[in-house]
Amino acid sequence: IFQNRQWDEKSLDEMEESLIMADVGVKATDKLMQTLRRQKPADGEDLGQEMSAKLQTAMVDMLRGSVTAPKLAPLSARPWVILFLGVNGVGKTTTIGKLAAQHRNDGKKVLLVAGDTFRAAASEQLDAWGKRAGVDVVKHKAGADPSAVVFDGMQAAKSRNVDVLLIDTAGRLHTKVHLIEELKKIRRVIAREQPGAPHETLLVLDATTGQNGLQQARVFKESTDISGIVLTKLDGTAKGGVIISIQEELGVPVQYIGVGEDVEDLQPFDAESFVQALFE
Amino acid sequence: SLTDKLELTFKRLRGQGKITESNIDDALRDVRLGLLEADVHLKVVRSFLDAVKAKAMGKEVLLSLTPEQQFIGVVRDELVELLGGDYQELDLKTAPPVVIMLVGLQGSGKTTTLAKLARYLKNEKKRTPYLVPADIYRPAAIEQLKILAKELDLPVYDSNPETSPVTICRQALDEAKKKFCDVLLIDTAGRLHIDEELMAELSAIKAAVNPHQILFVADSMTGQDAVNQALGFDGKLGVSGVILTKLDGDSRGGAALSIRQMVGKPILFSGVGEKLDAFEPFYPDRLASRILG
Ligand SMILES: Nc1nc2c(ncn2[C@@H]2O[C@H](COP(=O)(O)OP(=O)(O)OP(=O)(O)O)[C@@H](O)[C@H]2O)c(=O)[nH]1
Ligand SMILES: Nc1nc2c(ncn2[C@@H]2O[C@H](COP(=O)(O)OP(=O)(O)OP(=O)(O)O)[C@@H](O)[C@H]2O)c(=O)[nH]1
Ligand SMILES: [Mg+2]
Ligand SMILES: [Mg+2]
Repeated sequence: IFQNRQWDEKSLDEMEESLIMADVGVKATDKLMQTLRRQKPADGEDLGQEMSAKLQTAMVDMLRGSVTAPKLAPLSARPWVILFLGVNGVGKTTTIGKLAAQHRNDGKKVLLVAGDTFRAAASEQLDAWGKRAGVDVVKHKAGADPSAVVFDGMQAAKSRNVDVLLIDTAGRLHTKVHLIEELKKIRRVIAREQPGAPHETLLVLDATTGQNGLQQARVFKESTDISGIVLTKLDGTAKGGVIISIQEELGVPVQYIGVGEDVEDLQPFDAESFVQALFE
Repeated sequence: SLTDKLELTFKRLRGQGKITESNIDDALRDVRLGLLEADVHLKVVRSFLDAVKAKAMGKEVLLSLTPEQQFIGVVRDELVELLGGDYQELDLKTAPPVVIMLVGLQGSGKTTTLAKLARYLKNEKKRTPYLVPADIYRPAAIEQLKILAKELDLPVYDSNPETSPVTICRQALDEAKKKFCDVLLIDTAGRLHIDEELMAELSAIKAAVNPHQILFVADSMTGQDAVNQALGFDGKLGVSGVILTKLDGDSRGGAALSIRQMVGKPILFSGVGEKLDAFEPFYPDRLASRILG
């Protein structure tokens, strides 16, 4: 959309608008625009296409440059434990179903833990995904203590020789202190049963979320040391630009993106495709 | 917060002598920044600033002893007005059963909100709601609404996921009439406004049961996409009201302004928690305070 344009103020303004409308946020947008403006060619004769390419490069650099290297090679421990958390309705349960199917298709033995014992039909929902993916689900009755289900899940993973253990938790707003404490307790239970676990703690973030996504990431990082992000619902019109600030400020990488409601709709995150899609 | 920023700006402006039209622009810049950070859509921010500027250039602000109070007052009044002024009642004035349909994007809180609305109508408005689970796609969606209905001791249609949502709604309407229930509450599957097939399904349900209210359920932490969503649902289906959810979080809620501006229909209720009693009328002045910080 920025093809064959002059490197002028009007085009720069339109670039800035695209960033704001992609939820990149004011601060990150200002930073990126400053970087872009410093690269303006002396004679100002270049086409907008180059301007767009330079902006996209700056964004990919901002995304890649801030990622801290993963501490462990994936699946280098057994069971490899992944804990999923995030605010209400973002797509945690669905994402677990999708990832379970992927690992099962890779020949891994997968087990799911229905750690949401609060919301109506939460374990029934995960159970249905378990059937769809062809994997077992550890669950308790509604209202059970989530830590107890997680404990059972850890025991079952060991006794059943599981390769990958995926743990679902109830949606919770990061502002609810007692619910954050519940998550910390769940992590302690996991670590006690297997030192080093959870090997991945994934924050699931909805691409339609605005600047509150940054606050969610801050609080969850601080309280549960998230290792990665899953950005869901990128099949909509929202661009998920808030992850640029998240990666820049907190260094937490996006691992996967959700692009639909079916079992195959989970892809690994690629910074270049993400930035390209942002401008489409 | 935006209020803090404005107070600082005016302090600095007063230090430079009297407040003039040109330095009101400094204050407007603060407002622009504050609104964008609060997730108000860029285009909505622009028209909002124009409205504020027109009012702020008046003598009340420029000649006031406390111009920042006047200016903040103008911003607040404009926010409240844009959000609908005072709280508004849900219109139920039609022959029973009044059909109400909840629509919106995936995960916005429709199923939970439908149960909350049922509880509100039963307790506060002495109505007899009948709940209809018309989401045949999401695993255990029908079960979810059935569990909530049981919790509220309210009748719920026993939807079969093999039947189409249109058929489910038609049959449920007949059931509700047989039971003399005066409100029919329909839960629909979450969907994208760009999904032609699923948006057509909503139009088909609308044609089949003629809802008196089609309420758009929106997550209050939605960012710039709120405008696309609102235009999509109102454009393709027609929305008669809005419900904002998850206001118990700390998102600033700017999406409320964007949606209200685009749809032009009242925001009727606020979801303020996960429990079924976490439901209240939407108050424009409370959201204005939230945005001003
Ligand atoms: N379009 C789209 N919808 C998605 C995606 N991921 C999840 N969803 C939908 O989002 C809705 C919520 O998904 P859930 O998996 O129940 O979300 P959750 O985070 O587990 O929700 P809670 O447990 O209630 O907090 C469902 O309708 C999913 O089908 C995605 O990538 N794209
Ligand atoms: N904190 C909070 N959570 C809410 C509120 N409203 C709904 N939720 C939660 O948000 C999540 C999603 O709610 P659902 O009712 O399943 O959302 P939905 O729109 O029906 O989802 P789909 O049918 O998949 O599109 C659940 O965890 C709810 O408990 C609210 O006002 N505050
Ligand atoms: Mg869930
Ligand atoms: Mg639902």
